[in-house]
Parts: sequence; C-alpha cells; structure tokens
Amino acid sequence: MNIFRLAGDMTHLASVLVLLLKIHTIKSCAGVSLKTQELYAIVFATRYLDIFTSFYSIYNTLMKLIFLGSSFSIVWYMRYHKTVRRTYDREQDTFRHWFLVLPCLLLALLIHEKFTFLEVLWTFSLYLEAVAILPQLVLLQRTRNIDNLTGQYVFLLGGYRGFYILNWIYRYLTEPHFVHWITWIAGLVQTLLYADFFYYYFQSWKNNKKLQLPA
Amino acid sequence: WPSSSSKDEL
Repeated sequence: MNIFRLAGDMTHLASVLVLLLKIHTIKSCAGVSLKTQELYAIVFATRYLDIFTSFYSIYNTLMKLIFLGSSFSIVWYMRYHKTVRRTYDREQDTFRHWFLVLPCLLLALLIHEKFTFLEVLWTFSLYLEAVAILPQLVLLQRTRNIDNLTGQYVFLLGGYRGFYILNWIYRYLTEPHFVHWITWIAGLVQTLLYADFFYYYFQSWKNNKKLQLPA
Repeated sequence: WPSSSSKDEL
C-alpha cells in the first residue's frame, strides 16, 4: 500500500459516500445517471469475484464489501425507492449502456493476461470501468443545472483513478516486475474521459460560477 | 517472470 493508492481509495470512497448522502438525505437522484450506476455495479461484481477465494487484508475485503454494497444499494434506491425513483430523469438518461458492455466483454476475451474465467471477468471489469462514466457525462451535458453534490460526485470519481495512475508509477518504480499494461491503459483512458469535465469543473470553481457543461 | 499481481488493488 502506498500513499497514492490510499488517496485513490479514499477519494473513491468519498465519491460513493457523496452520492449516497445526496440520495439518502434529500431523497433525490436528479442529474444522476442510473445507467452509470448499473455499469458500476457490474464493474464491482465482476472485479471482486475473488472476494471469497483470495484474502489480501481486512482493508481490502472491507473496501470491496463497501463498494459492492453501496453500488447495488444506489441502483436499488434509483429503481425501487418510491420517492427517489420519481426524481430520476428517465427521458434524459438514454445512453445505450448495453452497447458498452458487449464490446468490453469481447475485448476482454481477446486481450487479457491469462485466459481463465476470473481473469477474463476481471479484465472485463477494467475495460467497463473505463467507459462506465459516459452515460453520466452525457446526462450532465443534457441537464443544464448540475447541482453541487452531483458535480462533486463526478469530480471525486474521476480523481480516484488519477491517484491510481500515480500508484502504478510508484509500484512500477519500486516493485520488480510490476508491469500491467492492460490496467494502465484502461486507467489512463478512464481518466482522460474526465478531462473536459475537469476543465469546466475547475473553471466554475475558479470563477465561482455554477458548473455548466457545453451542450 | 513472476509478475507481482495488481489483484491486491481495488
């Protein structure tokens, strides 16, 4: 464990807590993409399959349970909670996210480190996580008024993978044979997808204006 | 070579 990975995990945890806070306290998911939440639930379900077979540390297992629990409960809230589901803008959240799942699965079947069931699904989760934010970014561009909590959620979610990139550089420099091109490229693509959001987020923060993405 | 795993990451 290094400071970059810890910062990444804490940023990721913060993003999930901000979203749960928003949904649980103000009982609203306005501006939040259910498609992205469903993709993230699939990402964690396929990434953490080894939770029962391999144990790294209490921290590792605990965080996996938190990410699994929070992502599935957010999907449950947005689909079935009587008050929250009414605030979900179904008409705007129309990204065909299943069109993201299939190519990621095919790519994982083609490019992976080992051709085993767990490894292919784990690689699939890396590819899927890289593009999972797309429905949310599209939704943000459609809904003009982005409330602070949703903006902070996306900002923290984008930031965590950036810390992971620093973690991979650190591990590459300090651990012999730590080379994982698939993880690195997927993580880089994921972070780059946030580039324009980050630009507009900082602009709104600097000029103390409401966050508005260009249509 | 034995590549040190990244599976210990979240």
